Amino acid sequence: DETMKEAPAASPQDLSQYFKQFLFPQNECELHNFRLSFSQLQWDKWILAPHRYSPQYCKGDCPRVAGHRYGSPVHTMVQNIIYEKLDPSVPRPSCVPAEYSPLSVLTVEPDGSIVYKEYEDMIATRCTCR
Amino acid sequence: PHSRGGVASDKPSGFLGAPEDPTSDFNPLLWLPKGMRRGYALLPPLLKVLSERGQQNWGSDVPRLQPDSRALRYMKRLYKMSATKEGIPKDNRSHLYNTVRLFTPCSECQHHHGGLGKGDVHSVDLLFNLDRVTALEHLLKSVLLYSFDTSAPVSSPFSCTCHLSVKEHDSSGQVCPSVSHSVAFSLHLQVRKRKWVEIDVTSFLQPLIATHRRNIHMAVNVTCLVGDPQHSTELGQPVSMALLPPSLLLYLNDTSEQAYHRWDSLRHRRKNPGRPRQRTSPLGVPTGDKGMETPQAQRASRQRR
Repeated sequence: DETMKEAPAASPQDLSQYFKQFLFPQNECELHNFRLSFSQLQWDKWILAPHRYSPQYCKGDCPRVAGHRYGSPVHTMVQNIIYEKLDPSVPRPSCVPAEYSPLSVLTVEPDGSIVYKEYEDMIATRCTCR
Repeated sequence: PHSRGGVASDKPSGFLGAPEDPTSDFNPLLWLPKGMRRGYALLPPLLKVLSERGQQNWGSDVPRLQPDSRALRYMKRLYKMSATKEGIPKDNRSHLYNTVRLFTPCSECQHHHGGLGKGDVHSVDLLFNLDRVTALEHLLKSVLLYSFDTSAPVSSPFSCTCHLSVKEHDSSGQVCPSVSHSVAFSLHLQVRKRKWVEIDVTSFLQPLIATHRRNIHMAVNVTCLVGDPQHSTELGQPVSMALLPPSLLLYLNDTSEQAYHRWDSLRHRRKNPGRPRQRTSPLGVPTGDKGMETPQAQRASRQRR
């Protein structure tokens, strides 16, 4: 109630924005899209396929209680407690990939032979706080 | 990064435009554990880009021999069959390989005997250099890849016999055919169509590739006659067509940590559909009894859950 008395009379639209910050903290840890083409790295001479590659990446703040939503282990909360109560030189948990998917690549080798290869862990598909 | 039960060679890959002195500690390849240095096409250039901080010309233009255009066409078609447009491997159960290498014979050592691929007999000496195959890549299948281009449409089918013999160099350097192998196949070429023919030579080459032979020298004779042995007793006239030297295709299972192991992820998905995949131990299976739950323990943990 106190906040309501202090808060200026706001339109319903602002109110929903106002309350949203309590429901979903801003720039929370989540997966972000990133797409590159091998020609930008001038590698298209020897990487024949795929032409575009979306490795994705994880970015955002890890909430203090990073519960099941991130599939974070209990260790994450312990690390937070250490940072807050015991030793601030211990870093807070970071937003990192938890799962990946593979990528198939067709390349030309220096001897002119051609190789099709499937690489593990080339595209981030899920983030976690660790 | 651990190799799964293989012994990786410690020769840094020639692939990277690495600094002249490969032993210099600025050579990004040396940052990699030995198992990762050779043959993983993508890793060295990625490291080179990261080590050349700030430089714009990232292209790792290692001098490269130009690949054969027909071979390129075939491999692009294989890529389309094996992966989606975004490059995600298709979950095709029958396709156990995670690596396919295509080698074209080194041109200076092709010796044609008899007609230049005209008329009914086509025989050629071929030398394949398999330097790019790593110690962690295990052979699943090997084929000789012929592309048949018929200039004039061939109305009726014809049948071919392919005779292979591997040439060993004895101590005095004298070449003597040691192992030979014959394969018969029949071809039904539609009008004006290029036809790829894969001649399975797995059993023939397995012993050589399993011993990590770097060069394979073989003589190949192909004889084609009009007619199809299944449907007619006498075979007709020789077929006149252009027969270019074949490529060697190796379907391999790369057992290194960087390669994608579909049966790993299939098994993982069956067991824990919702949980992130735990990296299996370098040996691929838990060792000893400490890694395996006894049936009683499994039952107890199931009841607890």
